[in-house]
Amino acid sequence: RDSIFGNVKELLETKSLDSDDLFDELEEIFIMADVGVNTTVKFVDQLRKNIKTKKITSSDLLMELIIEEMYTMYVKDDIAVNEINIEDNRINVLLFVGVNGVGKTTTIGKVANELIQQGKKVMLVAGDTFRAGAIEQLRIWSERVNSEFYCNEEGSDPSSVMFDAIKYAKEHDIDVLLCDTAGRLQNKKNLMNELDKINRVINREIEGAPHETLLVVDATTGQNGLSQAKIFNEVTTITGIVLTKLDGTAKGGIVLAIREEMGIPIKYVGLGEKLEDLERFDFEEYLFGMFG
Amino acid sequence: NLSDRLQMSLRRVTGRGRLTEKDIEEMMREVRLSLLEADVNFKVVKSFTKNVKEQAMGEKILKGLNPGQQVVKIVSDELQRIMGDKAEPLTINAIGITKMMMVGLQGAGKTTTAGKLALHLRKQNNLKPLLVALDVYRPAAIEQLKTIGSQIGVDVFEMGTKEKPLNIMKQAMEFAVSNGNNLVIVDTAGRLQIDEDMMNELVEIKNYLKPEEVLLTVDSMTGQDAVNVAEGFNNTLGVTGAILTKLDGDTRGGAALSLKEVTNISIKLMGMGEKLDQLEVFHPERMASRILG
Ligand SMILES: Nc1nc2c(ncn2[C@@H]2O[C@H](COP(=O)(O)OP(=O)(O)OP(=O)(O)O)[C@@H](O)[C@H]2O)c(=O)[nH]1
Ligand SMILES: Nc1nc2c(ncn2[C@@H]2O[C@H](COP(=O)(O)OP(=O)(O)OP(=O)(O)O)[C@@H](O)[C@H]2O)c(=O)[nH]1
Ligand SMILES: [Mg+2]
Ligand SMILES: [Mg+2]
Repeated sequence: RDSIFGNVKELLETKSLDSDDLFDELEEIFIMADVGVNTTVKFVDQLRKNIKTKKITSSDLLMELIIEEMYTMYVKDDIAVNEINIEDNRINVLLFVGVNGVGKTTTIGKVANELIQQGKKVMLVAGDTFRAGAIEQLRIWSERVNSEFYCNEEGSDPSSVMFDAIKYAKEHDIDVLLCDTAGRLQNKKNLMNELDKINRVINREIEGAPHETLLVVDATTGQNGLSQAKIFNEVTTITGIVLTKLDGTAKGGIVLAIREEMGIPIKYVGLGEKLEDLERFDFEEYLFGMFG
Repeated sequence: NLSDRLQMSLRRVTGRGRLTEKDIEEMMREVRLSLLEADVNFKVVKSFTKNVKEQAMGEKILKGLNPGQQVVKIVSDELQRIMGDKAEPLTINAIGITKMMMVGLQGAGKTTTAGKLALHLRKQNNLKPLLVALDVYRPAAIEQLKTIGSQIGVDVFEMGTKEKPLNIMKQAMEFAVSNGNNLVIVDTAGRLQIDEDMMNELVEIKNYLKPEEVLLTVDSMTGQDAVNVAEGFNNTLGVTGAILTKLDGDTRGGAALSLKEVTNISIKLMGMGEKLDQLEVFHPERMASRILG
């Protein structure tokens, strides 16, 4: 499909660069990328104010300006926006949450791979005690990355799995616990209560934990992603987003709305089904993907 | 919801006696916003709203008593018209083996729905289903299907992860014949519609199997991308119907409208939960009112 790059070039070349055309084009790109109307209007209004298209003669320069403006809006003076809260000399706990099928379990495998390559001692915790094949799925990932693995029997209480895993971690010098949880829709009260309990148990057993609670969001998700972020955040403070399946045709723009409305940054991006298909979020690259 | 928003935008107008085209346009803006929030595809929203506006101008809304309500009715009727008035049924063979293929993106709910479908059709049509495990890629996918099969007492045919899916499919059909199964439901690996090799794999399986149903499993919270996915699967493979999953969530489900309007794929079933008995026949009017909000 046409990229804004192509259209902007075209507009400039025919000398008919009308900022209205350009910004209408941008609006359409954002809406079709699932950014949503509210955030799109905010972004485009800001861009209209700060970009004087009369003085711009190259589409490359214009693109640079757009990205610069959007980056400022994204970062919001938050210097540590991209960091993962892992420190030496403590047991770090990363909790992965989200609705069904978004890629939590697979992402844990990928993050484990990254941390193990950095020399950390990692343990995967099978907190999904409900879904068919869930524990086995995580066990296979732990074998692939050669990490420790903790599980109880299927059907056991996930909070007690966390409790037992933390006890084990304290006795075995583990650096990072990557905790998997069952997929759950945010409107299911009982499942959100279960997550609340998981969070409290982790916090009680390790001070300051979970150090990261990552909401895993599927790039194909539409406006419901905002409701997911809001309700999950009420139950356990979401410190970052993992945007998965960005190797598909969806752009995952809802994460920009989540950042804009709730201040939650994107920490990782999933680009496939293999261990190496994980990257730290790079805003410029992400925008290029959206526009291209 | 739309009705409230239209009432609010009309509050600025009442007292003047009759509506102008400008007022109708203002109402169409609310319709557009509402549908975009519901994840209806941007291009579908444009054509849909244009259509509604024509009807609103044509009807005597301009002199009407309650223009907001009338517009809501036009929108609702138009949604209903597109969604259809009842779900098309699944194709079941009167004699011989009925074959169904589950296809779709990663994580949409294919494996779970395959189990639900087996349970549903065994009950409703008194069939003897066989589940076939063709996902040789995802860790523990076969385990997942085997567990589901044992939970509902349905046979699962699998040959582990070291065989090619097409070979497993052929062996599965031989087994189905000797085992007396008259319904074969094939679970495939999730894949992107832009992954040529993986889409080719599906085409090969379909050409061999000649299934009565190729069911596209779509997550109901899918946003603007629903059209790309539906077109991709339908153009490359050919889809006979869709199953919308996770409708027990609170998403508005506008992807359903896009599926119907752009690719005319018939939505046959809806997944209403994680348990294997949570599958329902698609209800177009319920979907229309859900999208309306
Ligand atoms: N293409 C692609 N597929 C992905 C990505 N991340 C995960 N997947 C696939 O998405 C599907 C679901 O992944 P899971 O890790 O099981 O998702 P989950 O959130 O743990 O699912 P539940 O536990 O059932 O809620 C699998 O087929 C994964 O291989 C990604 O970045 N790109
Ligand atoms: N709440 C809810 N969850 C569902 C529904 N259908 C499936 N799920 C859940 O969605 C997640 C993904 O389901 P799967 O059946 O593994 O999806 P899949 O399409 O086979 O995934 P891949 O094989 O990785 O492509 C699981 O957690 C299921 O329990 C539904 O209708 N409602
Ligand atoms: Mg999982
Ligand atoms: Mg599956």
